Amino acid sequence: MHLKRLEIVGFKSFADKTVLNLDTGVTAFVGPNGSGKSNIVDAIRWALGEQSAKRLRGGAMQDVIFAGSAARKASNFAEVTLIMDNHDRTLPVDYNEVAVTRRLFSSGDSEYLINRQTCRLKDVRELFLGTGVGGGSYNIIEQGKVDALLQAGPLERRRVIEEVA
Amino acid sequence: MHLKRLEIVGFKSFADKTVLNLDTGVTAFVGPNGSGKSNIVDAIRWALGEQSAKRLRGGAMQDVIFAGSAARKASNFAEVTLIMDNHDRTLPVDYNEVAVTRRLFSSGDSEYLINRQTCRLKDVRELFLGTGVGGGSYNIIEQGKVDALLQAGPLERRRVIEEVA
Amino acid sequence: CRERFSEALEKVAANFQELFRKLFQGGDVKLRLLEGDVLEAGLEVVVRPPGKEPRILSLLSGGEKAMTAIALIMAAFKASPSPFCLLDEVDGPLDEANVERLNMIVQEFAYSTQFVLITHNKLTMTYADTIYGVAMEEAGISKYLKTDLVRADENLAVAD
Amino acid sequence: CRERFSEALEKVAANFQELFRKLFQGGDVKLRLLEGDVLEAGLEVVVRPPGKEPRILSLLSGGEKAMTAIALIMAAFKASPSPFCLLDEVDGPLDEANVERLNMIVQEFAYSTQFVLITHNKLTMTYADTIYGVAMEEAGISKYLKTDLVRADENLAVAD
Ligand SMILES: Nc1ncnc2c1ncn2[C@@H]1O[C@H](COP(=O)(O)OP(=O)(O)OP(=O)(O)O)[C@@H](O)[C@H]1O
Ligand SMILES: Nc1ncnc2c1ncn2[C@@H]1O[C@H](COP(=O)(O)OP(=O)(O)OP(=O)(O)O)[C@@H](O)[C@H]1O
Ligand SMILES: [Mg+2]
Ligand SMILES: [Mg+2]
Repeated sequence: MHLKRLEIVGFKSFADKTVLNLDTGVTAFVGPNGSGKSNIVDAIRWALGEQSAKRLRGGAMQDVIFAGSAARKASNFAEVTLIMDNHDRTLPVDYNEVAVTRRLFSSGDSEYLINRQTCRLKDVRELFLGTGVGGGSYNIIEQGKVDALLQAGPLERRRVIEEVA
Repeated sequence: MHLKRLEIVGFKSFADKTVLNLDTGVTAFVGPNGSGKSNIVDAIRWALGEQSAKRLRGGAMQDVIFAGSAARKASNFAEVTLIMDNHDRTLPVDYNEVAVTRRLFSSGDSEYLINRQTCRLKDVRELFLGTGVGGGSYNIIEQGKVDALLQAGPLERRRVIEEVA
Repeated sequence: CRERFSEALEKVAANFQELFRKLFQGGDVKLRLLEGDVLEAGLEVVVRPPGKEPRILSLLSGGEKAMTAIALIMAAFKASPSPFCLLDEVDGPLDEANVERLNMIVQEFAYSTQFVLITHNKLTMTYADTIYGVAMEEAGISKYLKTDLVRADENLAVAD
Repeated sequence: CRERFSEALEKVAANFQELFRKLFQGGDVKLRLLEGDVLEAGLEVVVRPPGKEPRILSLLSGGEKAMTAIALIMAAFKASPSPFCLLDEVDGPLDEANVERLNMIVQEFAYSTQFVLITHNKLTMTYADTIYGVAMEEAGISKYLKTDLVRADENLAVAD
């Protein structure tokens, strides 16, 4: 399994629909300060079901919706879709491609979809259970938090072993 | 006034007596990870009267005393002296040079000295009062804490203005 | 459950020591269970950089802490590979030699794990298979374009 | 006391706006007193990077936060100069253009304040009047030697 494509629209500074094709191996994102690199990491964590607005650096969850710029109005929804290549059937569904989508409207309504079918957050969580992706796993290291795993208390550190077990 | 010379012995990784002459203008310290650069910043903050072992990245204050290496035994005391050039009489004493020393023995005894005369911490604090040096001032930014001033709560931020006032 | 936890701990602890030695070119690291029941007790990490005495974590330098954390993450990956890994400026606190070692480890794991790295470090960029430049040609609006090392270099200098 | 505080706040807020604009080449920053008594109320910071909408601090990027904090520190210095200033790897999260601007500001203040910078960034090293290399030729024991840019470059690559 690998992350094959990322489709973002209205999420943080990605106002326009943006499609990112990713290969296996090592991909680097580079660019000036404030250009939107960490927002891509936030988009992935959000689509995987992140529930804490604070961990997405916002106050309320609506802060992930494009809030406008000097020349543009705010969007009324944010949407992120992760398209996983599932040829090796790591994800327990019988498809070569699995698309996981999350949507949030400025009204507060939110939706999750798997392969364009509405589902619950619980279904997204179950889809990724045991794969080392999503949830509290250590495969996404946020900016400035590389040593957070070490600095966390002794009980927090257990989580790494529990994931592996 | 400027920091003219730094004498360190037995403080953290500076086991041997080390004398650093500093000029005005901009001085850069470079070197590999773990070589002792941030320990120099800790030495300066300690000599100015820092009371929190945690802010010096240790558990107990004795953690600042050289704790030994693969080939050397631990020291039984740490000592740091800051020698300030005081030609402009920024410091309220009638000397061209003012030396501020702090010493800590593994027994726990500690000493402060101004120009080699024993004094109290209170005297060191009073010496630097109003100069923008020492205490909680913002002129020393620790590693990884550049945005701590901003992230601190609204009341913490007041301190910057109170220093200036 | 207890057995699985103990087994996983043993595996990760062994990998941690191996990867720590690779990243630090020597030294030791221990991942130990504190007193108490296997299913509840916390984990302690004791680090000894090469040529130094064992230290509590907080006395380590910024770069040493980052490299130790990277060794732990990769140790867990080795025990239970994850399909992808995102690292946002983990090379920030590192000196040149450690940036090199970090990238060597990433390359080693890249056959089983997909890596996405965010970086300002030119050395790290040379190791990437693909580079995307992210910029705001229109103020406030993020766009990206596939780029190569030469253009990434110019982009970084020009885009601001 | 109230008067002195209000006066100091006005001065620092004005400097903050000026230095923020210099570092960001545009935009606005406000340093405002929250509701309540002048001697007790907290301070609020509202930042608007150039071409963007005003944001709460937490939504800013790593580099934007660092540059905003540097503008605030220098704003306070301008209002009440400090004899010396130590900056430990504040250029870590910055891209090349912002490293350049940070160093320009440091140069501007270096006539009245002594600066000691700890850095891994080669660009920052080119701006220093004096460079000291810190290394552990004997494991665990720190020593330093005065060095120049060429040797600092080699030192960094070799010393590990
Ligand atoms: N809801 C939103 N709408 C519009 N813009 C937003 C929103 N949330 C965050 N932003 C903008 O995104 C920018 C931050 O982007 P990001 O953190 O991804 O930068 P970065 O490329 O990681 O930079 P750095 O290299 O400094 O870490 C900020 O300038 C912020 O104003
Ligand atoms: N009391 C002590 N005795 C001996 N060594 C100590 C003591 N306290 C800290 N150290 C050592 O000092 C080293 C850390 O030094 P420091 O934090 O100054 O590194 P640095 O040069 O700033 O590195 P980086 O570039 O990674 O930030 C650690 O390896 C630690 O073991
Ligand atoms: Mg970022
Ligand atoms: Mg350091």
